[in-house]
Amino acid sequence: GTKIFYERNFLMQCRNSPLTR
Amino acid sequence: FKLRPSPRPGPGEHPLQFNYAIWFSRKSQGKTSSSASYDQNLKLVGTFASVEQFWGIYSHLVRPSDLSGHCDYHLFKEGIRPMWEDSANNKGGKWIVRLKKGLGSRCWENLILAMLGEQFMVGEEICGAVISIRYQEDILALWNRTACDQVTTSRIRDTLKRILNLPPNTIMEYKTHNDSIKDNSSF
Repeated sequence: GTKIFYERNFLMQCRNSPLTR
Repeated sequence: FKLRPSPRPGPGEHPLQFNYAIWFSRKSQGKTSSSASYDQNLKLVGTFASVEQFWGIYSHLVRPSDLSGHCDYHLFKEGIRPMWEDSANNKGGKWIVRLKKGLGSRCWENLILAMLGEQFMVGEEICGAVISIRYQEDILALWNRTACDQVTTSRIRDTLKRILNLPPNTIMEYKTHNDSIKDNSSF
């Protein structure tokens, strides 16, 4: 299947997402 | 451990390519260094399947540089125990990077974000990462499955250098787990 890549900056943005508890 | 239900990404969360587990270990008093005592000291902190679940666990952990004593965080793919003897590791090895005190937390974060984001581009080769807090230094290690695959180990080294952004004179060494088993020392 497709590989799931994430850049560091995107991962850092997710840290502040309301979904992150 | 394998009987635990696997984590799944929640609604709206960003899935990772693999599920992972975070472990913590602290060296027990005394001088036993058998694989059984190492195994007993491994504590599973949590498992995750998405970016958001990772941050949910990681944000509650003490930063590596703020830990005291002789302890390690291990972040491994789900199903791989962070031990040389695990079937995913027994033909593998690791890149070792020794860091001056104070650099550990930042470098650890850069390393694990690159691993979770699949930045190493070596297929299924990566097994996991370890940060070891020691008295005079912090030591990063990145474990891969196939120690004899030089193309892969070189690619991992080059990506490590890039993502850690270390001074050019930083020493990196590769050690096979087989050698670690033989001399019974990790570094």
